[in-house]
Amino acid sequence: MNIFRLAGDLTHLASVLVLLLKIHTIKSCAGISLKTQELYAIVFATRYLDLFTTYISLYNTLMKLIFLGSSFSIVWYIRKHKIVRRSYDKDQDTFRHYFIVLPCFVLALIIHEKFTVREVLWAFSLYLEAVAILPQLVLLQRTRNIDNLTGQYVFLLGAYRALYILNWIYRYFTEPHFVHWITWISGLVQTLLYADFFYYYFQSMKNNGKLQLPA
Amino acid sequence: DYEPVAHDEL
Repeated sequence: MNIFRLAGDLTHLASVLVLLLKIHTIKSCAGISLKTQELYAIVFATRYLDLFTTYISLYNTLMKLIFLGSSFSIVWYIRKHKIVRRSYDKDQDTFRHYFIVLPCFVLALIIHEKFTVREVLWAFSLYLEAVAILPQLVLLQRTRNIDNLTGQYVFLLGAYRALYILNWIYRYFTEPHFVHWITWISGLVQTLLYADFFYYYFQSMKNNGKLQLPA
Repeated sequence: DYEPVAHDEL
């Protein structure tokens, strides 16, 4: 495992911890999109199905369990926790799941590396992950005044994707036959979706001010 | 053994 991959995974882990910190200690999910969290739960559930069939490493298994467990518990918190759920911006978070899930599934049926249940679901999870942040970005745009933790959460998620691209470039040059177009293109699309957010995030850091997206 | 996707990634 190279340094970019490890840094990417740790950044991903950090993003989840930031979100859990906000939800668990502040008891608030204001500015957090339940739709995005539900899409991530589907992403991990479909991608990590191989947890029971293929063993890669203890690291791999542990991380998968953490991402699965955290994504489902975050959804549970926002939906069911009696204090947290009150802070959910339900009226603002209006993205429809099936507008995203259905096209991703159809795409996975058409474009995959191998026509097996595992590979089609794997491709589906990659396509879905690429666009799962959209409801969250839409919600940020609507809320405009973004609190620190929510801003950090989205920034860390974007950074994780950018680090994965560096990881693929590194692997391409160091490992024989490491070519994965489906992973790369969906990963690139996913990272590009953060471009706008990154721009305003760094601007707000430069001006030492609050993160605010334009109307 | 052909591994079609980078399944060692998360």
